[in-house]
Amino acid sequence: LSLNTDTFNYEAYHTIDEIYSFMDMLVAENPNLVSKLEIGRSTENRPLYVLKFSTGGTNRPAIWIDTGIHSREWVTQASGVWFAKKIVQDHANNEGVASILETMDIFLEIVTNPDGFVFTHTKNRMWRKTRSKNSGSICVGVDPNRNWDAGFGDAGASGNPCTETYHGPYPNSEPEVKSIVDFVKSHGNIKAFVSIHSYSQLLLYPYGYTETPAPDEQELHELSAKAVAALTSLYGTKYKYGSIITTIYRASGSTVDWTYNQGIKYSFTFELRDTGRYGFLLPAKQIVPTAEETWLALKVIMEHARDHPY
Amino acid sequence: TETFVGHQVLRVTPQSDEELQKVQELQDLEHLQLDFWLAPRGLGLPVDIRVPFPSLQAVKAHLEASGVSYSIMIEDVQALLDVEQMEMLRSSRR
Repeated sequence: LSLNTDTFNYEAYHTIDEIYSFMDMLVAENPNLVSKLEIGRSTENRPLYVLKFSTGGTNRPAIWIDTGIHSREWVTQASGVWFAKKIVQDHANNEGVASILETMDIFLEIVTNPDGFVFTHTKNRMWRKTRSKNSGSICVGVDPNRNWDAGFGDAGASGNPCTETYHGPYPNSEPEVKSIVDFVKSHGNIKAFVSIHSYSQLLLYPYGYTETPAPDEQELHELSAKAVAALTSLYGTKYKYGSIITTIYRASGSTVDWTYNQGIKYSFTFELRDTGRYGFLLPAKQIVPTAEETWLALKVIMEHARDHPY
Repeated sequence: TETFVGHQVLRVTPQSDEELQKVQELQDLEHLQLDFWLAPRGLGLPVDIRVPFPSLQAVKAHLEASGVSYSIMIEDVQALLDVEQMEMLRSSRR
């Protein structure tokens, strides 16, 4: 195991223990910038950790980023680790997001679905859902990206516990989801919320459960164009962007539809690399390039949130 | 640990409503235990399906009988998983 975050191998996939150990090292190395919050516990009682990056102040406007809500999308957790280190480096070098941290906090949940993540390492690499038991069914788990209280249970999710898009028995039934809901509500000052998935190279904004355009659609669309242009500038990776329902398909109960309805205008969801050569089995050598290009888009969104207070 | 020996990931890109419907029909065939990595979204958009080895013949026959062309995106999922596992071991040793 690496002894500090400088020698940590960002070009490899890691177990949950290694990622949690990385988080502890990052906090220990940067006590004035990084802290670790436990916002809840998973179904199998694993801690749900969020890294808070803050240069001070109380209840500052904030940016939320989560990775790994679908456990098999390993490049997202790996990118989350890279983002965490990048924020610290930018702050130390007074570049990049350093200026954002002057006025805003950043919250980063790297392993949003820890039970599922452990399951992908130990039993089934292709596991996507949570690991909650479903009463009356032998099938396990709920799709945590269909479990939010935004068009919950409508078309675009499944009522069958044996499917990958099972929405769960009721909104927020999954502790992994409920913990974020409680955190967002209690914080009350989150201005941008980005939930990161893979794969298919998309940047999406609300809505997914209705064809009614989001009231801020034009601004979100223009911001998406800028973010995608920044992303593509690094390695030429091609992205599409638009609302969830028009760009992919109807999806009810999804994360950013809920956050948008909570008043978080800059709500986005990413689908990282690739477009289908490897799918969820993206080679480790692509982790850093993926994280680097995604970071450029994230920075555009974060800077826009900072420069357009509401 | 669940193994994925012989599982393939097929890519289908429906070019007509009929082709899209044929792919969508696969979603209802639960006994085939298909895992839609990318679900059907519309014409011209790829659909990626992880097909367990025992279902391969049935799925390919279903597509071929309907004239729906497909490509094999991943020949053997377990082979890729083995590479991933080896890389992780090598990295943790380092």
